Amino acid sequence: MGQDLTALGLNLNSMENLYQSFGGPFSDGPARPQDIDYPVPSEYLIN
Amino acid sequence: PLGPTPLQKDHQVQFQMMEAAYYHLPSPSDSERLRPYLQRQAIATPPHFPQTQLPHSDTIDFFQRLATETLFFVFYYMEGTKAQYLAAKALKKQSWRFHTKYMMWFQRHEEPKIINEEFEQGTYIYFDYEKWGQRKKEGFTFEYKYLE
Amino acid sequence: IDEPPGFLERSEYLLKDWITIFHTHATRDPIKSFSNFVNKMNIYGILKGDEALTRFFRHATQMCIDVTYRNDPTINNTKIFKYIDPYVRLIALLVKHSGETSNSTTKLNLLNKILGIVIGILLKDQEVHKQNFQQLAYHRIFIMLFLELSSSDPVLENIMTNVLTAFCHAYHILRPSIAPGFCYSWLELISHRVFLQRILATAPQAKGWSMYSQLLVDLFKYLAPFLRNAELAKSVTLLYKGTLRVLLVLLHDFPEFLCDYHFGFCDVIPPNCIQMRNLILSAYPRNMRLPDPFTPNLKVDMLSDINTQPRIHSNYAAAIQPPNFKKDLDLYLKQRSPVTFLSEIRGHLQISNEPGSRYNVPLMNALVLYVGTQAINQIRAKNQNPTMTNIIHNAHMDILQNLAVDLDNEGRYLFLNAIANQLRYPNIHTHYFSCALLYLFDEANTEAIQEQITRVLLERLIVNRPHPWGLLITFIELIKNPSYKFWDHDFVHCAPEIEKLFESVARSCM
Repeated sequence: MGQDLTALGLNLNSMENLYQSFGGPFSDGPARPQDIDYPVPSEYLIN
Repeated sequence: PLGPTPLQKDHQVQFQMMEAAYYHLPSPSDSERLRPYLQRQAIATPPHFPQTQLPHSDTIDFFQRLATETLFFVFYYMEGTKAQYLAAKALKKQSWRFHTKYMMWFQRHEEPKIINEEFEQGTYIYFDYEKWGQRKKEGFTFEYKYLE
Repeated sequence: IDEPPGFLERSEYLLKDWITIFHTHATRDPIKSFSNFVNKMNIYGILKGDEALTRFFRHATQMCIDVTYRNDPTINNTKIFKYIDPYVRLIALLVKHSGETSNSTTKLNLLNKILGIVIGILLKDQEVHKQNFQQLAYHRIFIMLFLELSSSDPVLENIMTNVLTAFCHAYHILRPSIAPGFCYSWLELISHRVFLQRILATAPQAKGWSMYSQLLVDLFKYLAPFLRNAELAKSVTLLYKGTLRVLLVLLHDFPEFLCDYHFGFCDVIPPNCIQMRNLILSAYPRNMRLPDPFTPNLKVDMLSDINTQPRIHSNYAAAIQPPNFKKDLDLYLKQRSPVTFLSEIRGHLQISNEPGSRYNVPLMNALVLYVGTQAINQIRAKNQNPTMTNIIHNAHMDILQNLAVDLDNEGRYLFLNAIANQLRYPNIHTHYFSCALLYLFDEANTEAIQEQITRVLLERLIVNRPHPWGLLITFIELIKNPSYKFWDHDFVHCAPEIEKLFESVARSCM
């Protein structure tokens, strides 16, 4: 019968594109904001 | 008519290599920059803890509802990520300003005594991330050219 | 061979020196620390020529790999990354700053050289370590180098399409059938959100989509032998589910990509991989509104999109080999003779270089699509659109009917699959092949053919969603239109659960 594709951790009804927060082929959920590298202004890199 | 067929030799070799690789799979953090503070660490929490992200938790509306200290925590401990970006936006909506010269967040505390094209001098609150709290800064001059 | 004495030590010293620079705060001024380091590389003779540079990268890459084997990656990947990430940054800076800003050739030559070195070491490593091969370092090098080179920077933006080409070329060389020990990382790399963005959303579409379709074909070809069984091994299930996730993202965000390249994918997806194939065939252009297939009295031939030509980015006509077969085929299509040609077709289809199957599936798919498109062209030349009446009694239908009658079970199954693979969103191919399939059912001279047509449709309908629109409207027409006498056939009542299944589908249709 194949898989239940709605249970693979992807929000298939999302109005947004999924790829921008795609957690990868082996992850059960989207990438969280803290997982996604983002081009923040260099001054924010206070480390 | 297309029932199972025995694997050919080279497919068997491929299968063995895949089986071996199956036991040390890539983890999501292998594809992410090293985080200076909060490296992604999958830890099994009790099942009654929320196991999936809250809906819309990657939106500015969600971040705007977070407490100021929480936003500062995200900003300082998740640097270089989308979370930091969203926290910065939420702080600005709470009328905080990031001073790119001092690399600190300030919020006007009361009407400044002096205002001109270059700067405004007054009493400001800043977030002291070493003591993790908001503190007043009397007579501070906020130079517009450094305002982000 | 004949490496200058001390070269390895110098390389090791330089790499460690750079790692220290990278991790200290000197990176507050990255350009200055980089230019100082380049001077040092120069002094140590690394930059004096192509060969020295190649040696340096080979040693430096090998050192990164050795770190992985010395540390247990499951415990200590941070330590490994603290070693690899600086090395990757050095590569990215050297690529970006080599040659004049406008001279992309030197930059890309250097990038391709380094990717080639990493590939060479990976393949050698896999050969040496076999089941103990560790993919982590290579995974890290590829993904971090790609992220470094795709950061928003005017110099890099300028060479981005070539950078993508270099990485696609590298990933194609490292496809799972060549580097099976790297297959999980490989799927991570080709489906990384930044890679997807770059290759499918921002790169020039023709180039990016075509390169990406090649990588997916590599993946399907690798998976095919392991998917022939109903029960999949855990390691295969993981890779298969990962593939489904990637396809779902593509279906949701880039459906036109799946529409354009479906034909090439169906050539390599094993016929029993029904749900994955349905997923690809269910894609339809985002600007299209699909009428509900269950709409009572839906007039398919009145739909505005039903006569649009779908884009198919596969040269299926060229896939009809050998040339004399194509010549005879074109001759028959043109003058509907010699009739003897019909009896020769099966022989050509049974020459399969694919061990394990007696038929040449890509040739079958190409033949069916070619005959169908030629038929459509002929109908369109008369300013008509396909209907149940104008698709019959011609050379094209002779060939399809001959295939339905002349082939054995396996061959006919593959033939009917080739037709069913064209039942997609409203377009003229869907329309033609839907009519053709219903006509073959209607005109079948044995019930076995009708049963097999029903099986091919049914097995695509009973798997979990999604289901292609064209498949649904064809099956609904078959069970609704009394002229096909569908319900009179014994095979419809061959078992209670089958009968119940048909009735449940019928109810949802009515």
